[in-house]
Amino acid sequence: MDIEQKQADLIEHFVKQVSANKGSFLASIIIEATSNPSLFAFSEILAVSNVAELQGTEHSMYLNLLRLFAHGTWSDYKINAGSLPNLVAEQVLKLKQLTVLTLAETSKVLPYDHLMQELDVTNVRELEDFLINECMYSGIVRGKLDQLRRCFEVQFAAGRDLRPAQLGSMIQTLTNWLSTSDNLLLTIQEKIKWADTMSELDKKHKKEVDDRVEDVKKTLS
Amino acid sequence: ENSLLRQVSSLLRRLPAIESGKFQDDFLMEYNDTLLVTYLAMLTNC
Amino acid sequence: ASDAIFFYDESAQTKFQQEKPWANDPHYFKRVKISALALLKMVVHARSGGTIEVMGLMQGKTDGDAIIVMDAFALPVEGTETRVNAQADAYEYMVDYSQTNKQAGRLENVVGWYHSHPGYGCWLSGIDVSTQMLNQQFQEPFLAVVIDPTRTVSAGKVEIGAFRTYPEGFKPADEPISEYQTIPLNKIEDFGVHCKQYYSLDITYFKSSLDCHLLDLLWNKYWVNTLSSSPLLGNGDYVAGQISDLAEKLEQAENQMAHTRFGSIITPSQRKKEEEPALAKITRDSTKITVEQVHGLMSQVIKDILFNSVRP
Repeated sequence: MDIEQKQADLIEHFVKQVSANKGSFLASIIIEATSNPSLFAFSEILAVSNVAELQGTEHSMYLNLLRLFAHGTWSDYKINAGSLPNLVAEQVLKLKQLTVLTLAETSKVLPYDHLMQELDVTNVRELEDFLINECMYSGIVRGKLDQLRRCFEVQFAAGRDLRPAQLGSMIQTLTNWLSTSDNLLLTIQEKIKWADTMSELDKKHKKEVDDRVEDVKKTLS
Repeated sequence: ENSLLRQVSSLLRRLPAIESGKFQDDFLMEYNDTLLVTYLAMLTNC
Repeated sequence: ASDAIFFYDESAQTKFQQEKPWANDPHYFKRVKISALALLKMVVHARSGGTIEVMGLMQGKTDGDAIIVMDAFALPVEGTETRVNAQADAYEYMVDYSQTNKQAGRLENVVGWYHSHPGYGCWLSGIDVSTQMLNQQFQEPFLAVVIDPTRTVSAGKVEIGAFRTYPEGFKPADEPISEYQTIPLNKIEDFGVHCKQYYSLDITYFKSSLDCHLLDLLWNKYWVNTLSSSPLLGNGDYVAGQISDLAEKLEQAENQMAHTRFGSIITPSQRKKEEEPALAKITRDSTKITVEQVHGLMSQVIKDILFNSVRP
C-alpha cells in the first residue's frame, strides 16, 4: 500500500505526459518511466490509447519494452533482446527488481541459487547487497535472508501489473477466502449457541440438584 | 482500478501466511497441550 | 460535553479540600474515573516491568464521591513488595515532578499511587495497606490502584483494582462479596490478613474527543498487534506457575481433609458465614486457567483457518 501511495503521483504524471504526446516523443517518455527508481507499475501507462497506437509502427519496440516492464522478467529480456531497445543501467536495475517481485509471486522461499541465476549475479554477497539495497530499502519487498539455508524468505512483495489471465484466479482465491470466512463465522455462531444451550442445561441441572439437596435436608431435619 | 488490483494481488500472494512442516508440528503440539490442560481441568473438577 | 471533565476548577477543588467530607465517612469515595491516557500509561509501565513490581503516581481531581484520574507518571523505583517503603527512594523525584508540572501549567494534584502485582492479582498486601494508610493520613484524598499486567495479557482485559483503606481500628459493616480472584498460595496469607482493611472502588473510564480520534487511527495497528500475538506463547511461564500453584493448593486441601476428623461436614448452626469450601475454590481456579488456555487456542485456530487454509 505504501508503494502504491508513493508511485501514485508518478503514474499520474507519466499518464498525463503520454496522453499529451504521440509517436516518437512517447519513446523518450517510456524510457524515462522505465528508468524511474520509484515507479514499478506500468499498466496505467499501457492503457493510454496513444501508447497502444505504437503497435506496428517504427516505435513498436518501445511498446514491447513497456509490456516487458509491466509483466516480464530479466530472463524474458535476454531471450527477446533482439526485438527490444538496449537498456540503460537504471532500466536493468528496475527489471531485476521486477524479476524479484515475479519470483516472489510463485514462492515465498527463494533459494539463492535460483535468484542468482535469474538475476545474473555471480556471488552471494552481490545478491544480498542487491536484495537489501535495491529491493528492501526501496520497499517493494520485505523478508529475511537466511544465509545458513541460502534462501530469501519473502514476507511481503509489492504487486506487479496484472497479466490478462490472472484476474480470474484472483477472483477465485478471493471467493474461496470469503467462503472460508463465512463458514468460520457460521461455525462460531453455532458454537456460541451450543455454549449457551449447555450453560442453560448446566444451570438447570445445578438447580435441580440444589432443590433435591434442600428436600433431603428438610426430610432429615 | 489497477492500483487496487496490484494491492489485492500483493495481499493474496501472502496467503497462506505460514506453511511449513515445523509450524504444523508446533501448532499441533500447542493444540495438544491445551487439550491436555482442559482434560486435566475436567479431572480436577470431577 | 465529553471534554468538560478535563476542566480543572481550582477554586472548587480548594473548597473541597477544606471541607474534607471524607473525614467523617471512611467509605466516602466510592467511584474512580480513569482517563484513557492514564490507563494506557499505567498498563504500559506495569507491563514494561515484567515480573518486577513497579510503581507510579496519579494526578487528577475529585468530583463528589468520585476520584478522577487524569494522568499518571512512573516513579524510578522497583520491587515495591520487597521493601517497607519503596516510595522513599523517589521522594525527590516526586517533588521535582510536581513542581515542574505546576510550572508547565498542569494544575492537577497527585491523587493516588499505582503499582503492579505481576501475576498475583489486584489486592493490597500488608505493605501496601500500611503505605496507603499513611498516605490517607497525610495526603488525602488519595487512592491506591493495583494493576496485574500478566493477568491482563492472559485474560485479554485490563486487570485493575482501585482501593482505599479504612482508618486504623475501624470495623466495616459486612462488605458485599467482591469478584472472586485467584490468589497464589504463597500470597494467600498476606491477602487474607489484610483484606478487611480496605475496600474497592468502582472503576469507569473516560476519554477526550482527541483520544477518540487518535485511538480510531490506531485501530488497525491494534488489530495487527492483537492478531500477531498469542497469550499461549507469551504467557507460558505464568500458566506453568498457575498450574503448579493449583497442584500445591490441591495437596494442601487434601492434607486438610486428612487431618480434619469429620472432613468438611459442619452443621449449619456452626457455620459462621457462607464460605466456599477449599475444593470449590480450586475447581474455580482450574476452570479459569483452562478457559484462558482455550481462548488462546481458539484464537490460534481461527487465525490458522483464516490465513493458512486459503491458497492462491
